[in-house]
Amino acid sequence: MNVFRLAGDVSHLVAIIILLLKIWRSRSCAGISGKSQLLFALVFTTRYLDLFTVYISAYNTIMKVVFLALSYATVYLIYMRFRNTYDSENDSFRVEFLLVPVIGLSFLEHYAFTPMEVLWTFSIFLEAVAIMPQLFMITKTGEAESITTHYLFFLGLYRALYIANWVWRYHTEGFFDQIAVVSGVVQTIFYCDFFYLYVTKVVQGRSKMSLP
Amino acid sequence: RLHSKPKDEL
Repeated sequence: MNVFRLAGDVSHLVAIIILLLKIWRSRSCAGISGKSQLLFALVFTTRYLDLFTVYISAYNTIMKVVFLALSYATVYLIYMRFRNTYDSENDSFRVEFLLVPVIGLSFLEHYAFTPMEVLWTFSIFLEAVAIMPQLFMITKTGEAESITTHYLFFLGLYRALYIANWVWRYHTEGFFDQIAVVSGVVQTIFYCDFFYLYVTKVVQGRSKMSLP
Repeated sequence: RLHSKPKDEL
């Protein structure tokens, strides 16, 4: 464990909690893409299948359980508890355009052709594109509440910190996980445009980030 | 080929 990965995991946890609290306290999921949250729940489900078969550390196990629980709680709030505030009309991204290439690629590129490895690879590739429905929804509505942008900021920061973690691990222990690194770089690139808007617009203290 | 590795990362 290094400080970059720990900061990344904390940033990821903060992002998930920010979103969950926003929905719970405002009792509304307006402006939130339920599809992205479904995809994130699928990412955690397919990645943490080893939760009960492999014990790495208390931290690892606890964080996996927390991420699974919070992501399912978020999906529950969106599609069940506050479903009448779910903006399905603007949450219109065709997720099959993401799932088909990700499934295909995880069958092409993986470390071993075993169910666990292919599902893990699927979860890595899926995580890179899971935010697309949310970013698409923001471009469609033309704006995002500032709390939603904070959520996106910490979510993008988490993977950017993981890249620093991979650089650090490469130089200190020769660790290099090509699938995770390539996918993580692609994922972070998707956020760059948003990061620019976030820094130039939201940090100036405007309540909503309206896209140009 | 790429070798698998213990998945200690979240």
